[in-house]
Amino acid sequence: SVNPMAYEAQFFGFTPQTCMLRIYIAFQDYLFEMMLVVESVILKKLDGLPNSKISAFQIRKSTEKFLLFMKERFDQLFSKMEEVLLQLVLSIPPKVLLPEDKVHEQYPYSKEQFQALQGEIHQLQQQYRAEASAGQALRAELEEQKAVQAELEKVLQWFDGLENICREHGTGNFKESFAFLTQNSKKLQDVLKDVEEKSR
Amino acid sequence: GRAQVFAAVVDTFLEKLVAAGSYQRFANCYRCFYKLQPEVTRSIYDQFISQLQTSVKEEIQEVKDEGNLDMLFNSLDKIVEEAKNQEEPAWRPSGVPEEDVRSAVVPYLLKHRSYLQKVLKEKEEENQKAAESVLAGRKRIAELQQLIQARKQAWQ
Amino acid sequence: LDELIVETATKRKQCPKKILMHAIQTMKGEQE
Repeated sequence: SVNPMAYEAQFFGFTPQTCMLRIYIAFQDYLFEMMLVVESVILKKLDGLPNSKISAFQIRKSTEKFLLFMKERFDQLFSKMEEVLLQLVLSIPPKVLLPEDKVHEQYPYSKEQFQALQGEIHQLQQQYRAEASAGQALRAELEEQKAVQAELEKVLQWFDGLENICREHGTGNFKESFAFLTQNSKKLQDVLKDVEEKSR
Repeated sequence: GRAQVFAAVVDTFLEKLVAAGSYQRFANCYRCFYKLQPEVTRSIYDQFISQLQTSVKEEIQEVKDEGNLDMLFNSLDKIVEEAKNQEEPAWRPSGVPEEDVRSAVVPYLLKHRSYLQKVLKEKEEENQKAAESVLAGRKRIAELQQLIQARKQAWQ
Repeated sequence: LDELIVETATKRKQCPKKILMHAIQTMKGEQE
């Protein structure tokens, strides 16, 4: 089973295995290239020694023999190196959390907790809307009250005005003066009647 | 640190590889040529080894530059150092993105919640005051109406 | 497989930040 080392890939931006593969292929290419260079240099040297009786085939055999050995050792050493690097250098220990994931340590919310939090927020939004419209209604009533109070105060002022007029014309307490008036007019009527009788 | 370990491991690999491909081994494989030209064989071998080492070192440097490995190794060392007191295995992506993204949003939802709680409280206090003045207003109006009623009655 | 791993890991690193940006924008908009 392949360990994808995805968490390491999240940190490094590449998978450690790919990194090692890239190094392996590069090293292997160098080894092969160098062997070909060695072989071509030797063949060139042999061109300069016509009676050396060493054939290109022999040199190729030698190259293959040396390369085979080197390749085996190379693979052993490389897999050792890969094991150590993947373990000690290119790996993130299980108890280590990457900075971008710190939030999971601070807020390990389960689905239920998350939904509860969302529900709470939704409820708060509803409440706020209710309060806001209640506030509007209250402010509207306050406006209305202002107008009504102004009207009612106007009526009261009207009454005051009425009483002031009475007072200006000497009738402090309207009721008494009205009674007084009634009496007076009654008296006047009597006097009138009296006068009319006498005159007859 | 990781950078030092990386360099040390690569150097060890190279040393062992060179040790494996010893001159004896090389001369043994190219025995016919070695007998003919021992000095040339030696110098070819030396060049082979030094070129191989140079190429390997250059490749490693290239990989480190490309992957910005030194910086990454140092920052990983720091991250590991900070976590040294951790006991439990740390969180890892669950493989369900919706789940994993939740925690990222939580701190902001909590801030949002406390903001809403704050403004709701302000609104409630504001409405409380408005309600009191509405009640006072209603009371005032009732008084005025009674006053008017009384005056009217008096006149009547 | 390797590309998938790197792509997934990159998304895991970047997407929460992007989503967060939108979530914060939404909340800020709502607050305003």
